[in-house]
Amino acid sequence: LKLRRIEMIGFKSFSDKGDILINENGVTAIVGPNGCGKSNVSDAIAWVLGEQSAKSLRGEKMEDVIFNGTRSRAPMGMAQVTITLTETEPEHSNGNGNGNGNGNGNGNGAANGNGHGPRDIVVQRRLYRSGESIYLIDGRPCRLRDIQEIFLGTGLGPNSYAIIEQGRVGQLLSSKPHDRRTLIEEAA
Amino acid sequence: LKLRRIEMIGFKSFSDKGDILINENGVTAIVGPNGCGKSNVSDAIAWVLGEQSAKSLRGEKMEDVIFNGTRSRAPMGMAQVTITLTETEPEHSNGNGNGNGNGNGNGNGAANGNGHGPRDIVVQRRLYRSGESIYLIDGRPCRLRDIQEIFLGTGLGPNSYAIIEQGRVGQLLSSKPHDRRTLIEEAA
Amino acid sequence: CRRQFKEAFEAINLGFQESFVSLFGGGHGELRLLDEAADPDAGVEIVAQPPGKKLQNVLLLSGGEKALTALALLIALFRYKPSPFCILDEVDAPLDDANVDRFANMVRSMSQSTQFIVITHSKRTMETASALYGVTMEEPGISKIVSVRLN
Amino acid sequence: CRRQFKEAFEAINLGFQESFVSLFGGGHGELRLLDEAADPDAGVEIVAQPPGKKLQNVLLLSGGEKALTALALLIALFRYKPSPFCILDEVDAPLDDANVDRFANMVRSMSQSTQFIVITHSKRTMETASALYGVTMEEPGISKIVSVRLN
Ligand SMILES: Nc1ncnc2c1ncn2[C@@H]1O[C@H](COP(=O)(O)OP(=O)(O)OP(=O)(O)O)[C@@H](O)[C@H]1O
Ligand SMILES: Nc1ncnc2c1ncn2[C@@H]1O[C@H](COP(=O)(O)OP(=O)(O)OP(=O)(O)O)[C@@H](O)[C@H]1O
Ligand SMILES: [Mg+2]
Ligand SMILES: [Mg+2]
Repeated sequence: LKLRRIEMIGFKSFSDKGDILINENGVTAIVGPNGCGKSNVSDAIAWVLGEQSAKSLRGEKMEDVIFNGTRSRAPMGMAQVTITLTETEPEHSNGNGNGNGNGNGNGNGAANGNGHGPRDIVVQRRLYRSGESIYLIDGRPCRLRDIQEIFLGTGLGPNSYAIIEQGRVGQLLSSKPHDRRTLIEEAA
Repeated sequence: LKLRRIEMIGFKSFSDKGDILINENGVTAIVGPNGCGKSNVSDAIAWVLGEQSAKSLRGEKMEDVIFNGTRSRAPMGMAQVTITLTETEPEHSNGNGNGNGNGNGNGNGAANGNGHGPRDIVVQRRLYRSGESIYLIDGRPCRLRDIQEIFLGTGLGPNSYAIIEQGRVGQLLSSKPHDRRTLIEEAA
Repeated sequence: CRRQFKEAFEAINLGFQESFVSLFGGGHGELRLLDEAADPDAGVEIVAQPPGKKLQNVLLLSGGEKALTALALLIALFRYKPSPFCILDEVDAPLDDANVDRFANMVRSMSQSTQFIVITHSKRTMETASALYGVTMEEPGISKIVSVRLN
Repeated sequence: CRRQFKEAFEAINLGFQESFVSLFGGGHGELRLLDEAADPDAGVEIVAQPPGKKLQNVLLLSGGEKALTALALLIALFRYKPSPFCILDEVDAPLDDANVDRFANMVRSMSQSTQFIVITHSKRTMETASALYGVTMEEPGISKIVSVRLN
């Protein structure tokens, strides 16, 4: 699996669409002044991977991730984050990620998983002010479990060691001996 | 009160004597590579002001502040920190800081507190591996309370907001509303 | 004691509003007493509004904005009750260049009444210091103080 | 499952020893199982010995040394189980220039197997990136992504 693209709209300070293309290999640096929205990008990725705790997204309630307005813009009614991944080697087929419900996603999906070369997987999460939250794979609504399944075995998830939040790098060390054991177990 | 000098010997990584002169006014910057001993200077000041918790000096037990040896040097048996202060305006007289016990400090003390110009106050703390701990004012052993009295009314102490440890600047904000009230009460 | 608190609170709140504006180059900061009528020992809430942004909870601020807001509060406390000296250990680490400049200038102007000892890796902060000490470990594990510049 | 843990532990321990030496430019890092005989689910202890220093408890390390040791552990975990991508948010803030260089080189060499997204204020780290995005707030409160360089 390789990350290709991150798109955010209505998510925190991204009232206008934010769009970041990621190279297949290499390092992508994100820079900018204090408070401009860099850590919001990292929050967006943790969120689309299924983060359930508003507190670890630096908010009080999950609704805090929806654009809250500025002096000159009204608050928005929905937050959406989309990440596009490419499955490089034809692993096990994901099946067709059957959704439930009748979401009207962008629907084009990708080449099916039977090994005909790299295929794109589009993972999306939406939250409405009403509290309704939808997950989508390739445009079709699905459960959170379906998204977690895509990343199963890769060690990736909202709270995995692969996402180091600002100011928290020392936490890998400071946890109790048993927490450190869990870290190794996670990787095993 | 103005800080004039900080001397450390046997305190953490200062097996050789460390000596820093502080200008009467202005900003003194302390710089150096990772792990060279900068934060140990800040720990030394919190310690001589009476810090009782080994944990907030980043150790497990108070003995951890005594130089622990390197590959080529043996551990030392005592840690000592000395700070020299000048009392600029002749505040209330401190009395003569009557000590208890027979410590053999540097004894010259300073001009007495009856207003004949600035006087120096020398505050020292020593800890032996045996666990014995001594406080001294102007070379004469005293109680911790005597040291706290010098700084009474100035807001200074080992845990005062005047010492911001590494990585903890955000803590002034993140405490609960009642903690913030205490901060204001401390200053009142 | 309540009266003393009230007086300190008013003065520190005013100081915070001023230091917030000079550290952020604008915006608005304020301290509020929660539920004052209901509880005489009410807690204090901190409101921070970086320039151009809406008023919000300090939790939603970025890492750098939080550090700057905390420093504004610290300066306000010092203005009300100047402490003989202050030690700041790498408080400029989360700040971008523009904010480091404003922070360093603020500390320099405060240093008329309070002595500041600032531990830093930032060249901008070093430049504003009147005395500079280096700590080295030429011999591994042994700290040594070297005076780099003393005005 | 115990066997799997043991195998992972051995491999990660080896990886940690290697990445510790390349990040610190020497010294020795090691993972140890506490009380293995007594408790099959024993916790893990981290031993860190920066170059020239005695073996010590990770609590006594400095801010920068802790960050570097944590990064060495992270790299060892990735070597054992490469995750598709990794996000590092200002992990280089506590590091001095020499350690930032070693960190940036390590991340670049790891980026053959894992994609790294690094949020940073450090120019040295920016220079080693193959793609650079700026986030700005030309309109206050509204983030905008600007592609600065894309190789
Ligand atoms: N729901 C929301 N609606 C609008 N703006 C929001 C929302 N949530 C957070 N923000 C804004 O996002 C900003 C914080 O962004 P972020 O933490 O990403 O900054 P940063 O670029 O990481 O800065 P630093 O370099 O200081 O860490 C805050 O100023 C806050 O106002
Ligand atoms: N009792 C002790 N005896 C000997 N050395 C000690 C003792 N306590 C701490 N140290 C050493 O002091 C070093 C840490 O110093 P300190 O935290 O002051 O570094 P620093 O200059 O602040 O670095 P950074 O820039 O990374 O924050 C550790 O490497 C540790 O080995
Ligand atoms: Mg940030
Ligand atoms: Mg330090």
